[in-house]
Amino acid sequence: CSTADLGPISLNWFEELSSEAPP
Amino acid sequence: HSIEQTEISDLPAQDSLNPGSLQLVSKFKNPSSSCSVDVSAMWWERAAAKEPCIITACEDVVSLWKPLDTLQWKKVHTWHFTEVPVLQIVPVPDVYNLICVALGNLEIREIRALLCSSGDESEKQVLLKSGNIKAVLGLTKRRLVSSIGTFCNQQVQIMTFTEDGGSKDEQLLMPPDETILAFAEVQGMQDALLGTTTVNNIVIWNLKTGQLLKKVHIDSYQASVCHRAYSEMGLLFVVLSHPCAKESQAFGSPVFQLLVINPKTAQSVGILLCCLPPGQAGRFLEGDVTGHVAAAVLTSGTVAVWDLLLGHCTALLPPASGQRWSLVKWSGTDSHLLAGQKDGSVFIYRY
Repeated sequence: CSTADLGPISLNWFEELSSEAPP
Repeated sequence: HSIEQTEISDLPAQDSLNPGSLQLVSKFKNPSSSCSVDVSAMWWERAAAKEPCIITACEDVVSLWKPLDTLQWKKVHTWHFTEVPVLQIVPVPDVYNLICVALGNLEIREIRALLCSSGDESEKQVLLKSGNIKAVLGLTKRRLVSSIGTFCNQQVQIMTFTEDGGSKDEQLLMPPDETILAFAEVQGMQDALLGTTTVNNIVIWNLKTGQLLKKVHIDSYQASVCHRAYSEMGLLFVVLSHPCAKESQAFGSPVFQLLVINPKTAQSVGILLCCLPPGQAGRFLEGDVTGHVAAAVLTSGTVAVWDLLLGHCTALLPPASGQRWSLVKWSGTDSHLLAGQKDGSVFIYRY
């Protein structure tokens, strides 16, 4: 395994997941 | 049992295992007839001054100890429990006059707040939660998270305290449809919370909105428990302990693991396995992580400390005075390690 297996990284993951997740 | 005892007696003297990284600062013994179950450090406010105090918990008594000038400790408050035994102390950061404790037999049945009335300084206790409590953790900004119930009947609640220890409001988090084993705060991201579940998933919540953001399956040892997480450059670095890991020839005995998670893709990779140095044996019994250091009590009765940045074990503390260690906690207020024994002895080391 390497960090390449982790897929594309987003610095704004928290905001992006919060906008996608059900309220 | 006999094998573990042999290994303890075979350990070299403490000085050769622990070259200066842990220095004994002070020690005291809590005289109690019941078994010592937890130890913690916190700031306690008396006469408008905050003091770094130590909390000790036995099955039937919780005590607050204040420091004296001579590196000694004086017991200033005690709270008694006659019906349900104490299981653990639940420190709540940023609250200065309140201690939370979890009570129960094998599982947590109650969470109580222990405080002193401002007038006569007499000890009081307030029931905060009751039920089938599976996990509880004190969070920064005077918050306490707990999960009650299992699977689909699970309720995850955040309680916020006022500065003087009163409870302010409650908020619900969306429960995952699997039982939560433990919670972990995310350093560098105060509105995120992690939980590990009984089926080896890590769940991520938004504490502001209560949303369940992601579920990440971790390909690791069974019943892994998260202790702490760090948010860096779009990734989550999570420290897990492995109470059920078996010793392997390749790695030795794994105690902690540092895992990196991409929350966007729910992919994870193990990047550091903290194993015991050669010649040491035992599994994780209990432990604590602060900053970049992790400490564990092993089933052998030894305390081991790892530096997660250096990636190796930096200190070993064999049983002292012929007694195994049973508790280990970072002070939280500074870089001190509290190590406790079943008979109520507490040793304070500078790391």
